Amino acid sequence: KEAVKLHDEL
Amino acid sequence: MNIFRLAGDLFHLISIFILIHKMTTSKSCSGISFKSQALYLLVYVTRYLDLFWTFALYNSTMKIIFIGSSAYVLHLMTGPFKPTHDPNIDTFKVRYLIGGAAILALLFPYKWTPAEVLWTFSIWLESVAILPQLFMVQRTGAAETITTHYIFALGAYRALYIPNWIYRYLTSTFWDPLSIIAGVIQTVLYSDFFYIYYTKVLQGRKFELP
Repeated sequence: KEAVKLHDEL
Repeated sequence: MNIFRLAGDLFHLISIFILIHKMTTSKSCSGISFKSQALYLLVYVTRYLDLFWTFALYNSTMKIIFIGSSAYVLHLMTGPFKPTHDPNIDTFKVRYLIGGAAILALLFPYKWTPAEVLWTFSIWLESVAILPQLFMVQRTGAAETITTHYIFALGAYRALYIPNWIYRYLTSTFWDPLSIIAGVIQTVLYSDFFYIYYTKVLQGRKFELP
């Protein structure tokens, strides 16, 4: 799994 | 979107509603840490900069509500209800929280761009922003029931994000370790409070520290 920022969260 | 994230966001909205309701009905901000509230505004402003270049109905609406309500709370605390705020019991040294969050943001952002560093800063700062409020409750040794409901709802918000992250980890190819670590720290900081809230307030007694 790739570690990335989940852009769709508050 | 999943049920945990939605429930978390609803608890966040509820916490803001409780806080503003408490202040406007009692015409007082006693028991509320100005420093924590100022940190939350800083968190929202630095995290939601992307309002300027991305739009999604749900997220953008919530971001505007969080920034707007946070600014409104600070307005109430510095304007109409200023006489009810006692700076002498709101003495937590926030410079260490801001400094620590800034160092972590500069060292481990997902990308070294201003927006991403500020986003990372906001994640770390949010995880500790409640400390001045908890410190204030600890100093006074008691809190009004409505204040404890506010702190509980705010803690429940990030706690509910944890099953959301587990769900997302299991169902997608991406995960967000930074949010998860900071979110777990944030929830752990609330754990003592949750325990006392559960054993006292929910059983109809006053919130008093042992």
